[in-house]
Amino acid sequence: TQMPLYTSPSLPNITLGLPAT
Amino acid sequence: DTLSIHQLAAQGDLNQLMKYLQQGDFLIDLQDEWGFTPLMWAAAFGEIAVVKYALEKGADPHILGKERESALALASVRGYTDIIVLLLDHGVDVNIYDWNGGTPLLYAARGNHVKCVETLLAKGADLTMEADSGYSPMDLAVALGFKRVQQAIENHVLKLLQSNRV
Repeated sequence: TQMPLYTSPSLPNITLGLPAT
Repeated sequence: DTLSIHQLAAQGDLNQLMKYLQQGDFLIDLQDEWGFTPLMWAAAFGEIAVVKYALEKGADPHILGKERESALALASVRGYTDIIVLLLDHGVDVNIYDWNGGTPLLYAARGNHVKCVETLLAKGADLTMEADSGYSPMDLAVALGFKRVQQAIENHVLKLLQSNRV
């Protein structure tokens, strides 16, 4: 059986959800 | 048989990867549509055996993706300290930044990866580099309540101050 394909890695938005400085 | 070399790297399938490379060692630096190499995929998914093998095969750890993503940053997002050490030992820039203004240290702090933060700092990561939004690694640790990351940064600053004393 074949393992499922992995989705492409990515870098997250570092400050997503944090208040503006 | 149909998996790409990038998928094989991500899945840690060393045997298939070796077979794939029989077509030519140059394939080790093959970039996908985002500019990612097999080494970058393996680093992102914590597949240290593949990372080691790729580096032995001469994979270039300095290659960046289309948005300046690096193998080092991808490993830092998930806190894969052993991979970070391997990449740094192969001469990659500890302060490499991407489209986001993100550095490996910022990603490690954001992910609350304490050991990873300590390792990057010990290897000379610049703790004053901020994300485009103006957050430094310390700002992130404070904003997110990551006390151990905060402490790791403070300990590092103390060490720097002590070593600069005449």
